[in-house]
Amino acid sequence: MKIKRIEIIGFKSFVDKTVLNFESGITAILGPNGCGKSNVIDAIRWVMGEQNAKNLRGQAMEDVIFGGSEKRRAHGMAAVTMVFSNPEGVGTTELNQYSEIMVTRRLYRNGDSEYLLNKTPCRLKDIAELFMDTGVGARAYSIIEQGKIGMILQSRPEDRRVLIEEAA
Amino acid sequence: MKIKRIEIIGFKSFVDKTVLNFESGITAILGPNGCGKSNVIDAIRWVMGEQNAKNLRGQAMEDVIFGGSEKRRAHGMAAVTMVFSNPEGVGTTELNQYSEIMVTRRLYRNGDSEYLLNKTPCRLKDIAELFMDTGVGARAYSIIEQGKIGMILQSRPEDRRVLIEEAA
Amino acid sequence: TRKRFREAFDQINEQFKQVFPRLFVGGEAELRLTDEADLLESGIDIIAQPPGKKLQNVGLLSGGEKALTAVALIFAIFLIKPSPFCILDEVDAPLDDANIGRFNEMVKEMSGESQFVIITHNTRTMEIADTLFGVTMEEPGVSSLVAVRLDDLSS
Amino acid sequence: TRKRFREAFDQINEQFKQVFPRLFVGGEAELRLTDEADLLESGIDIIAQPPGKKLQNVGLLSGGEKALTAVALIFAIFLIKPSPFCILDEVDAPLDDANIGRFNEMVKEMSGESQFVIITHNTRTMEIADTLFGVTMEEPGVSSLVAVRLDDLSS
Ligand SMILES: Nc1ncnc2c1ncn2[C@@H]1O[C@H](COP(=O)(O)OP(=O)(O)OP(=O)(O)O)[C@@H](O)[C@H]1O
Ligand SMILES: Nc1ncnc2c1ncn2[C@@H]1O[C@H](COP(=O)(O)OP(=O)(O)OP(=O)(O)O)[C@@H](O)[C@H]1O
Ligand SMILES: [Mg+2]
Ligand SMILES: [Mg+2]
Repeated sequence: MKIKRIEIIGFKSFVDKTVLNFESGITAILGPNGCGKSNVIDAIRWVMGEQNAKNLRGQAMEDVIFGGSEKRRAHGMAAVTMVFSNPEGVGTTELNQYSEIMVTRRLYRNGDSEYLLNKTPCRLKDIAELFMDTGVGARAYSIIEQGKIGMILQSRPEDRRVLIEEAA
Repeated sequence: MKIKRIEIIGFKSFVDKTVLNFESGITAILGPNGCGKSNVIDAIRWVMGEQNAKNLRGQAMEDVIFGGSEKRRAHGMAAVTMVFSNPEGVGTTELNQYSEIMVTRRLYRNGDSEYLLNKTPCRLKDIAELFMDTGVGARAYSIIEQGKIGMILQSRPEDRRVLIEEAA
Repeated sequence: TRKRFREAFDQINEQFKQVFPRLFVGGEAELRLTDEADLLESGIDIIAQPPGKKLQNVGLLSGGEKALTAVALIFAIFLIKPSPFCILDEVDAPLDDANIGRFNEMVKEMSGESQFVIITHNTRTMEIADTLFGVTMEEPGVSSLVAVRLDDLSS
Repeated sequence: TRKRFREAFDQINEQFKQVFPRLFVGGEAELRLTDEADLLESGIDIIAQPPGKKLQNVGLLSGGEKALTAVALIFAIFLIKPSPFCILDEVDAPLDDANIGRFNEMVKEMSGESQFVIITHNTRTMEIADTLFGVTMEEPGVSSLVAVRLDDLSS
């Protein structure tokens, strides 16, 4: 699978709809401190099914909804959509027929959540399983967060084994 | 007090005698990864009386003695000397008369230690107390180790109070 | 799955033994099981010796050496079982220029097979990118994004 | 010493409220006691709002913003009760160029009173130094040092 595009609206500092078109190869993200680079990574993990707000630097999942700025009011919903190509035909037999898969996650400030696969409502479980099938779900060695590279050498030997287990 | 000079021999990667002459103002230390910059800081903390090898990235205090390299044999002793100016005349009444104070710490591989103040043998306690009197001993906000700046925001509120206490 | 763990461990270890000296221009490293007898519970120790230095406990390594050793392990796992994409957020921050150069070389090679998304402040790393996303906050608190496709510029 | 803690806290807090907007070019920050009633045990919360952004819990700040906020607190304490010397090992690593510039400005001011020893990979930070120690390992495992006195060069 390859990420083709990500659409972010109302998620953290991405207020209006932002579309990121990905190509194969290497994509570098740059900009000053606090401009939103790591927030893009949070959006990717969130649309892949991250359940723990603390893994997204928040205290509650509501923290990922745009909370307002000097000039803008807070939003009532965060939405992230990821479109990826599906050349190997992973996923369920129904999904197999599609060359592209679109995953959408929405969170409303009242706590309601919506999940969609190819624009069809589904459960969070379906999204998490899809990503496990594509081999991305085991993210311990495919996403290295800011400041976390040092943890590998500092962690206890027992905690380190999960890296091997996820590649086994 | 101002640091005037530091002499390092057999301490971590400083094998032969190295003399660092300090001036007032800003001293910048630069060089590639692993060349010994942070080891200079460890030497400063060690000569000031650091007792916990883990605060110097070691497992036992013996770890600070040069352990050898491809071409060189391990050393049997680590020694660090720090000379600082003493304009306010801190320290005990005997030390007060000196315009310069020299502190030396040695560690032998058999575990023996020596401490000297102006070349006179003393106890580690005397060295630690001297640095407390000069106001350097409270090092939580005067020495920020590599990678540790993030801890201040991550730490629990109760742990943070020590910063204020040391400045009180 | 004792068997699967053992196989994965051995393959990753062999790869790690090659990636480390490549990133460090020499030296040796390996992984060791803390308990060979108990494959389901055993922890994993990292042994690392930069070139020309004596083998010591890995805690004594410098900030940059620790980061590069961790990168060597991550890349070794990646070479054995590539994920479809790999996201690295400022992992090059503690590295000096020479190490960043070798880091970039390896990323370039692995990007043939997997998509890499790299967040960096370093201009050398930007040079290996095929696409650049520049993120700014002209309006405080509001991120805006500009995409630059680099092979359009250079070709 | 309840009194001494209270005085120190209030003075440092006042200073922190000034240093933060200086390093961030605006915004607001303050310290708060978790338990005003118990000055001997109370913890300290850090409240920080970069310019133009809404006040949120400090965990949501970026890596660079967190580092700069911590630097603001350290500098605030330093301004209230300067140590004879201050040693900073690569604290500028997560900061972008603009923030490094303001960081350097403040270090330059405070260095009139205290000695600063700064380890950095950043060329901009080297520019404010009066003395440079270049450390190398020509022979692997063996550090060697070269000192350069910068005002000799420039004057
Ligand atoms: N729910 C939210 N609403 C509004 N702004 C938010 C929200 N969550 C986070 N932010 C803002 O996003 C900013 C952090 O963005 P991010 O971590 O992506 O920065 P960055 O570009 O990675 O910076 P650095 O280079 O310092 O790592 C913070 O200033 C924070 O206030
Ligand atoms: N007792 C010892 N004997 C020999 N070498 C040692 C000893 N203790 C530490 N070292 C070596 O010192 C090196 C680390 O030095 P240091 O931490 O000062 O590097 P650095 O210049 O700060 O690098 P970085 O920029 O990556 O932070 C390591 O390679 C380590 O092997
Ligand atoms: Mg970031
Ligand atoms: Mg270092």
